[in-house]
Amino acid sequence: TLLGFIVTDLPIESKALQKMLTFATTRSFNCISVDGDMSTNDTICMLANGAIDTKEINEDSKDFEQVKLQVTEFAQRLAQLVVRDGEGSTKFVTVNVKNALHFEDAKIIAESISNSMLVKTALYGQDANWGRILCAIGYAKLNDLKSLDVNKINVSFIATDNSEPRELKLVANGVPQLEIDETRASEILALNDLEVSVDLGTGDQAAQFWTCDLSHEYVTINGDYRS
Amino acid sequence: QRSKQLIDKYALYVPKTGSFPKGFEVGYTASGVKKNGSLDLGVILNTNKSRPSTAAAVFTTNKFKAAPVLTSKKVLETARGKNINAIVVNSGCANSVTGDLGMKDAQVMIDLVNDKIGQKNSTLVMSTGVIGQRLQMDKISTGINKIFGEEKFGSDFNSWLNVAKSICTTDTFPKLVTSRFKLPSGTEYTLTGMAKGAGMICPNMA
Repeated sequence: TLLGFIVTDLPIESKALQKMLTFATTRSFNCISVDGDMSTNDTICMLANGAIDTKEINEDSKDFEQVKLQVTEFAQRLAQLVVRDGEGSTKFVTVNVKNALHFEDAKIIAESISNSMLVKTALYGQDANWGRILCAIGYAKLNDLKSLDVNKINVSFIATDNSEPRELKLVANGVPQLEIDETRASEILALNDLEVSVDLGTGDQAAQFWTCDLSHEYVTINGDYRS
Repeated sequence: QRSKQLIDKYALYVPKTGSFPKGFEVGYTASGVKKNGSLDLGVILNTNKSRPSTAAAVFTTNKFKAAPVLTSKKVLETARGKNINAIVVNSGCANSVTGDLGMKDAQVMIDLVNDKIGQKNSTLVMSTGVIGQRLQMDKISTGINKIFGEEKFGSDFNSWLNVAKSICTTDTFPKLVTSRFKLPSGTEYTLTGMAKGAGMICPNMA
């Protein structure tokens, strides 16, 4: 279950506060996956007490957009901590889907990759089994099938340290890279933090999801949770 | 097994200090709902009286919404997002799929805190833990009385950290983030956030 609170001493009108939180959640807490299960109790609440002596922020205030973005970035930091603490996890993975026709479809593809147990177990085993990533993209339940063109797609592993080459292409313009550098792939997959990049080449929308690997430990923890 | 690199997540991700927003105090206790005696009950209070507070929330879209979700949603709607001055949270039992009795228990938690702060319709409730088990309300009630009765509220770093700990279940570290921001007008403000979660995580809240 995900529970969270954000509190601030800024005065924010209630309708504006709800808009900020909804916007932030769509780009943070609703973009994380540990195991693909949605709880009956998930709740994020935000309180603004106005202890700071300044004019109340509403949707027309010039500060509204800036505070909304600051709350969003803040919510992302908090949401990412949940993924970093995923039960039994050893890796933190950012799934970046860019150049999509629609934001929603970018998010659906990112979520499909992030929830795939086969992708997650391969990440745990540091196995560059990128076919599973393609598979998860291919069965994503898109709103608009035009969002995915199998001849335009690029898929890469991205190293998050300073090592080069930073990007290891797995699929380039729809063409599978059948002879990838397995040594480099192993180096990237050995990192605790890594990134999967998907360039759909069908538009200009982007979405991010954060996920983790799936290990033996996850089964151990959840095999007897009630006891 | 070769990917298993042990990292000390607590040391990496839990802050050691922090500054917190003005006008909030937090309290916590071990009510006994958690079998191992860990902290499992927390309260966040708004103590600022200079103007009414505002509140917003997003809730699970799971069709089986837990009693605290339904109850908090109702409180928020009735209050129209205004004058919410407390949040009470317990861990160890989710009070979910507990029927009418669970709804009553969630309301009792709210009523207890409302009584303590002397305000009506001012408290939200959250629960996390095992689904399908009833809350041990004797322990929860005693815990709430203890937090208020022994004046366990504080606004220092350790108090915030302990509340973050009190909402944990299978988490290996408490999730507490606090940051100060400056607006173009020069106004400085603080955001403090806490979260819990390590499993059953793929939220879609609205």
